[in-house]
Amino acid sequence: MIISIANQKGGCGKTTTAANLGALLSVKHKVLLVDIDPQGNLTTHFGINKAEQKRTIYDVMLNGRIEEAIIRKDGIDIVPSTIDLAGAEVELTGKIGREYILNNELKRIARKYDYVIIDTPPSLGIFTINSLVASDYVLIPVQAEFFALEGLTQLMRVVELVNSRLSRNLKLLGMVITMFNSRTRSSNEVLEDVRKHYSKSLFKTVIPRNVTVTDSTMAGSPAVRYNKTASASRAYVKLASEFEKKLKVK
Amino acid sequence: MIISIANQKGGCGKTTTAANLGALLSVKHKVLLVDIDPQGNLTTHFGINKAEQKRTIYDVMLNGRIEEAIIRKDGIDIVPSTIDLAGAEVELTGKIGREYILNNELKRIARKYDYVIIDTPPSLGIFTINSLVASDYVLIPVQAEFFALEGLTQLMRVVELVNSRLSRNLKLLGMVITMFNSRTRSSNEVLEDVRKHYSKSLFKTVIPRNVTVTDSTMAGSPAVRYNKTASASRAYVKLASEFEKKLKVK
Ligand SMILES: Nc1ncnc2c1ncn2[C@@H]1O[C@H](COP(=O)(O)OP(=O)(O)OP(=O)(O)O)[C@@H](O)[C@H]1O
Ligand SMILES: Nc1ncnc2c1ncn2[C@@H]1O[C@H](COP(=O)(O)OP(=O)(O)OP(=O)(O)O)[C@@H](O)[C@H]1O
Ligand SMILES: [Mg+2]
Ligand SMILES: [Mg+2]
Repeated sequence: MIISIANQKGGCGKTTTAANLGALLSVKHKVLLVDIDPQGNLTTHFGINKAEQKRTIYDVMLNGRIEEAIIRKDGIDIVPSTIDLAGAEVELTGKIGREYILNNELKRIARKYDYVIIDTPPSLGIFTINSLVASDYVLIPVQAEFFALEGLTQLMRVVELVNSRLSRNLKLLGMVITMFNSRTRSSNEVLEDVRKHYSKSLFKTVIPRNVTVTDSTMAGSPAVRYNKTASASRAYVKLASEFEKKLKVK
Repeated sequence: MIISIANQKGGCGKTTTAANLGALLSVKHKVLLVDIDPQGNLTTHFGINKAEQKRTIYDVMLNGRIEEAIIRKDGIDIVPSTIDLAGAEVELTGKIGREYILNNELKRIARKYDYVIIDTPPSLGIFTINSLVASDYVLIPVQAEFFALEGLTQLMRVVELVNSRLSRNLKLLGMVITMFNSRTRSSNEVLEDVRKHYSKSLFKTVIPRNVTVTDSTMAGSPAVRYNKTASASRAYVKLASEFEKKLKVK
């Protein structure tokens, strides 16, 4: 089962969701995390030293052999990313089949894993497209902020284009509200709007804004491992269980 | 004077800073805002209806004639953006001189303005490069979060590359801490780290996290116009005055 965590809006919780869902699911399942963002925040999230990585997602996108890029860290498998990946965007332009590179690599190894979770950059460029083309599902983290709805419409259109023009069968697993601050009127208004437009797709779990998340990144560990009792950690536990139920039903 | 507001990290306050600085400076000066982000959040920030725009930054990047794309809204000039711009990334690949398109357009009209402020997307791709190549200065909003420092190193390297390989003279105007939550330990730790590494470049003004900013976006207006007394609005007023002093000195 391959899942993209995607939303071209910056800072809406993609990496935090990929890291925490990944950490939780890896307790009982075999999980592979793929960091396909040149910023490499997911890689940093697990305390991986980028300078020491011999082979990263950059090498995979240019020369394949994803098996050699997988590293094991704190009980999870991960394909790390570094800023080198930014160079691949130019190097891959015009290359025939460039949207399928990650797909072809993952096809070979996906059966070794229960879940492959891909963290994408805040853009609808070649890395996000590769992720969507390679995936069975896309999970969309949404910050309850004014610009969120506009971005969702654009993203859903890209999902449709991936299916129609690149003959895929990518399904929306759902949207999850992140960094929710229940005390602000605008957060509540946007939540209502998202519920109205995407009620069938919205996860019931809402991830609250919680200082533990930022503290945990400084400790090089996902919130769910750093402090199990924090509100965001408990919410991610609920999200993981809802995530698994949704996938069993589909 | 042309200034890029840039940082490839998502959601660190680029658009909010461009909108509020722009709104404040336009009181006494002639200001042009350029939205070169396919997400078009700056365009939305000023309540502009994207569907009604005949000519946007997309048309400018492909066919020039920036003069025809400028619209006047609420006392400020702005070149709007829509998702169409995303298509330009592919259309411009390999085109000779594609990094200079915005520069060549702005050269013709920049003297009509005291300040041209460009809002960029969360990436180091062709639109951000065009913005940096066109600019005299880059202003970097930084959210006091763990991933901030890593991104700053990458961004400063890109600024150096723009100068050395594209023979520009882009200078760092400064970095400004945004969305600062003084109550969290991690915010304060990151602030200290940024101060240590970039003390000469850091603006004294810190923009606090403030619910007024999110409420104002829902009202289609920058915070400084929506509620002058809010903490973020007062901070942006201080930032605008520090911004002008820094530019007079240089
Ligand atoms: N529930 C939360 N409470 C508090 N802070 C959070 C929460 N979720 C994420 N954050 C913080 O907000 C910032 C943005 O989150 P994150 O990096 O996960 O977003 P992103 O969508 O991956 O960003 P980008 O678009 O840059 O990839 C990070 O510094 C993260 O630590
Ligand atoms: N001082 C602040 N207090 C509270 N919320 C803020 C503040 N500044 C920005 N925000 C909110 O945080 C979100 C991200 O801010 P903004 O869109 O300005 O960042 P950005 O860097 O332009 O994002 P992107 O990388 O997607 O372009 C927005 O919803 C904005 O309204
Ligand atoms: Mg991320
Ligand atoms: Mg923005």
